[in-house]
Amino acid sequence: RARVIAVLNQKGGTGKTTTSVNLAAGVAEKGFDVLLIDMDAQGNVGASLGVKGEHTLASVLVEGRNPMDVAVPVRGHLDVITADESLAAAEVWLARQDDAIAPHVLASRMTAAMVQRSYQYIVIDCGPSLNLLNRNALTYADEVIIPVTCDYLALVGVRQVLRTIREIDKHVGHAVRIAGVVPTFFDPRTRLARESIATLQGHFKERCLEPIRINTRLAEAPTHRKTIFEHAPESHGAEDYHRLVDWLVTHQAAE
Amino acid sequence: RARVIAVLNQKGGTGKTTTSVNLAAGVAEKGFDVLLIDMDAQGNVGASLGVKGEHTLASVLVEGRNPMDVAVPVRGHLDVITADESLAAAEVWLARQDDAIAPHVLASRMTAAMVQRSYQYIVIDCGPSLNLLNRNALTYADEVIIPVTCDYLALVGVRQVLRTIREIDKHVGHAVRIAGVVPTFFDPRTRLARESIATLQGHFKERCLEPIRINTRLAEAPTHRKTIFEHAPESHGAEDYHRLVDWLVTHQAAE
Ligand SMILES: Nc1ncnc2c1ncn2[C@@H]1O[C@H](COP(=O)(O)OP(=O)(O)OP(=O)(O)O)[C@@H](O)[C@H]1O
Ligand SMILES: Nc1ncnc2c1ncn2[C@@H]1O[C@H](COP(=O)(O)OP(=O)(O)OP(=O)(O)O)[C@@H](O)[C@H]1O
Ligand SMILES: [Mg+2]
Ligand SMILES: [Mg+2]
Repeated sequence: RARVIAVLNQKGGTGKTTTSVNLAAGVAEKGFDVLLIDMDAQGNVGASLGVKGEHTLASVLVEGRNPMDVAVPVRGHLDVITADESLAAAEVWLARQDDAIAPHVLASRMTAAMVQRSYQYIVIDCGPSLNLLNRNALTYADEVIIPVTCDYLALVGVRQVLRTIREIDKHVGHAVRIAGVVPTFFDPRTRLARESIATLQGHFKERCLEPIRINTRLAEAPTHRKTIFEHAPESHGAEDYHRLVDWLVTHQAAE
Repeated sequence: RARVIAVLNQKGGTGKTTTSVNLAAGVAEKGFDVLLIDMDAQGNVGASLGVKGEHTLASVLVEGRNPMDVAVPVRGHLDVITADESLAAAEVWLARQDDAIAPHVLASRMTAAMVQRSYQYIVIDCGPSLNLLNRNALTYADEVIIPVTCDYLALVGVRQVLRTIREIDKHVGHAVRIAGVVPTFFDPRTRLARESIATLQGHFKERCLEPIRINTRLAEAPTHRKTIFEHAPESHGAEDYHRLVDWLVTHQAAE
């Protein structure tokens, strides 16, 4: 039965897509079967890997199309469900559903298609928002990884993510577990970054993971439609995401 | 009659809030009356300036509260309408309105309260999304400033912004003008950044403005609830945003 992991932070540009893509790819390289779901109308997952699905996530949510037919193999052991602007219309559609149904649509579509039996890891790249799509991701997921930049507005953002998670817990009755907080764009030379990491570590303790250092190779990789491991295997970016992959596969979701 | 300027990019973390706050503050320092509207449920404008409105933008949109009562003076010549998570509920409320009405709510509330007569500049900080709130911003605004980071996914994002603007034009009949594209987080040492700026300049010509350089002072300023001009007046960040302010007040919105 798959571990379902949402990569979430409603603050923009915190490395969610970069983390989703490279984490999913790294886990798949170890031989696990991974499904990567793009839950952001920007469609950056497909753009980063050079893949465009014939059908996208919106058709799964709104039309009930089988997610197993929508998923596209992109690497050995890695399939992707892409997204595009039709997901913005899906958000409006969700808002017009009954309040009791609206947060559960993703979970019910995926469960009906028994997707959890076909993969060992399901990674969901969330968009920067507090919207219904992300509530769907949190309702479906068992665990959350929160990428956070090392600055002040990022810390403001983390508090909101925690509040959203607790609120979903109240309404849905099942608590998604915060597996880890990943500091991103870490520049050890700036004091603000070091102070921000210290704040995160004080608050999250062992769940504050090793930071991903700022590394231009990570920004370059999508220009070649490559993962960091393909584009620059010796880079700090590859090293840091390898470490994150190792952490994920060795730390099972414990309550 | 006020110039209404939306600061928009659905890509996250491109410096929208940093640009909105410092542009609005810089224009106000020159003596113009400025209203800064936070259109993002994250409420980063208020967090950056240390202000929390007794009422927020959601009450203007949903309850029809007078925006002139909601606006809070934060500096001489600078008033702010703050936002908080209630704006996420406002998005759902907008989605449940008639399709013909939903994009026009902000414009009708502001026009009814004759806000354009009280200020010379109205700056709208948009959240990272293709949502109905941003469609409201684009319907109300006369001009758009698009902050863009200097990397590949940013360029993917710019195309989407342009498509959204053209689509709003078709539906609403009035074209919001792209006043400028502002490259942000510019690090002249990295080739990817230089190549990205060249691409932007090739596409936008004179509307591709001078870049805002990456500068930790800009990330520090909100920790002190200060604008860049107050926090570090001699920094590159202050210099670059002074230049952007000068460009804005000297380049009138021409068709
Ligand atoms: N550690 C890093 N060092 C340098 N560049 C990075 C790093 N992580 C990500 N980037 C680049 O920074 C940009 C923003 O990252 P990314 O798109 O992953 O953030 P995001 O949180 O998914 O953004 P959004 O909120 O728009 O979904 C991308 O161009 C990405 O390639
Ligand atoms: N030129 C810069 N150099 C260094 N740091 C910057 C710069 N511009 C902005 N920052 C910092 O980077 C972070 C992201 O910037 P900002 O919040 O303005 O982006 P945004 O586009 O508004 O994000 P969102 O999509 O979440 O609304 C903030 O902590 C900000 O202080
Ligand atoms: Mg993303
Ligand atoms: Mg912002």
